[in-house]
Amino acid sequence: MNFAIAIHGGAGTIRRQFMTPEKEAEYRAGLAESLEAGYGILRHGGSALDAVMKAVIAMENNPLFNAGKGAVFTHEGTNEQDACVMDGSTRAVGAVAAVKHIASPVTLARMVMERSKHVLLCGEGAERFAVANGMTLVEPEYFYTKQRWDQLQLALKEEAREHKQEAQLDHSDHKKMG
Amino acid sequence: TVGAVALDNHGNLAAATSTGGMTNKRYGRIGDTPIIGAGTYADNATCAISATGVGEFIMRAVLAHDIAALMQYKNMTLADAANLVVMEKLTALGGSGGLVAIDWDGNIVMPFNSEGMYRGYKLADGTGEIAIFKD
Repeated sequence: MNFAIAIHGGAGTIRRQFMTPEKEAEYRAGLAESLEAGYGILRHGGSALDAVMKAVIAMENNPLFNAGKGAVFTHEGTNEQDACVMDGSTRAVGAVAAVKHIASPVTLARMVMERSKHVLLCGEGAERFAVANGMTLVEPEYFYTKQRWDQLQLALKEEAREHKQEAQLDHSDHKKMG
Repeated sequence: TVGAVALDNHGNLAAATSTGGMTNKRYGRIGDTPIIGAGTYADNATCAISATGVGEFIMRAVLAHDIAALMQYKNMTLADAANLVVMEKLTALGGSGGLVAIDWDGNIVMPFNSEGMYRGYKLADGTGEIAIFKD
């Protein structure tokens, strides 16, 4: 028996000083749930492909992580997601980009891999493909979390402040025109 | 971003990644996750990889396939190839992030050059680990 699984839940915005013991416990529980979901598939003789799907879907369904429910907001206040899955035994692969109404983008990526002759579908076309293959679209509210919305508001404020400061500085990069 | 890599009892590898992208992104920006060979890659001959971090740098590094190529053409181990690509190449580009990877023999590596990376692994014998920061 030689099987194993490894997962990640992102690396971009982790700051030790903002990590409370309670928050850390929540993340560890979320990671453990994902790990066990994938591990369970492997332990019962299932495929690596099914295992990584199960592990990723568990995190897509967990609002703590930036994927599926809990995805971050774009500048326009929408949620726009990307996903990919690849089978090492055949090098078959499926991916989707910029989808806005898909609860589990990785599930749609697998659908692209298994039910289309293409590798990567994006935007409205990807969502039409999802509907044509029986997947139900979700309303944008499905992805909303207060934490992610507050992060966007903070980012917009910082952006506005930076633009204001730049406008007041003679040495702004935007004014270096040669 | 979230992701997973696995080796099953039949010797098959797989990788999957899913992401909401970056806060406040515009213009239909797409990151490395759905770009095959950048943020996600799997090949039974070498390894399976799922990456996370600043997508623009991971795409420019063609991070995942670079590791597989070093294993295939230079006979490097997964650990050596992943460390070279993440800790040297990605860092030199100015990129921040990391990845989880597993090879055909079940070896797992999880290198990152950011402050932390939510991560975990579990082996057939039930041993494993969940971690967030470097220590």
